[in-house]
Amino acid sequence: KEKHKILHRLLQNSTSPVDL
Amino acid sequence: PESADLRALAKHLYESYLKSFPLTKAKARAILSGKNSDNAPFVIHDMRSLMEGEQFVNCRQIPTQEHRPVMGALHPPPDEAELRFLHSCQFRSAEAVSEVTEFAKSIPGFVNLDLNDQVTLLKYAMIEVLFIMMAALMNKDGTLISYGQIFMTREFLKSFRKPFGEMMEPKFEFSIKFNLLELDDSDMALFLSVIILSGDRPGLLNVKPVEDIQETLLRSLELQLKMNHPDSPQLFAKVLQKMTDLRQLVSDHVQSIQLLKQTEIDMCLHPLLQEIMRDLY
Repeated sequence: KEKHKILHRLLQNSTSPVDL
Repeated sequence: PESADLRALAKHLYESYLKSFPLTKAKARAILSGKNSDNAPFVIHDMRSLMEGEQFVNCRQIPTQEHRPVMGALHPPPDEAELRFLHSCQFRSAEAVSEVTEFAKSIPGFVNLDLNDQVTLLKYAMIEVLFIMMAALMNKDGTLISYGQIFMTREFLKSFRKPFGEMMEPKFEFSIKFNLLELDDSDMALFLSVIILSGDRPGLLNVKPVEDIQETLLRSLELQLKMNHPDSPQLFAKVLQKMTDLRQLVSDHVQSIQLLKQTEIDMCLHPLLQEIMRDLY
């Protein structure tokens, strides 16, 4: 899970833009 | 009744594709063919035009000619302009990753899969999907960037210092062949979904539900292509064959990036792209 932190976050977030 | 469901699925995916991606193939092709003379792209074909245009790379709206600042003496040396351009490509790629993620979430059944499997599917499909979408922006002479506002010539990309200059050529070659299939945005929405829901990605925990979703997507794609391209009976088979070429293209790309990490010490990869490329093939 640690290895793919940002991908996890993108998947769990709503459609609001994610800070890249 | 089954074909009605498959048509509804195609329609749903096309709609979420339009919502997820800012530049459709239809818009890109209109710009590339010069049909839309109001929004002719700014052309970057040499170092001078790169320096003139680089401040607009990744802008969604570039200023009109008269509002553009004139190129001044304060411009960076060409080498830095080239590197800065490569950095902005990475930033746009990361943004595209989040667009593809939003699209994937709209594929019926995707968000019900184990979260770890969702990550695996996206990780392995991502670059394949990005290359397919990039083909829509390319012709034999160059590619649109910055939401279709800039056209960068193939020759100029080829002139980038080693190894960057060699990295785009295979993508052009793939795109030219892929574009011969003449898929439109509604076909693409289904094709991208089929790529994302691939049951053979390494490390999947539950393969069966992924295969079940893909099976439905494949039937919907087959029907879609039959109805949308009645004159190309072999199109479904041809489209599926492209998935093999695509995997080779991605594995070559990942290998070049690994090599880059050793030779270009200053080149730091965007953290999201690092996540995707780490241990991929």
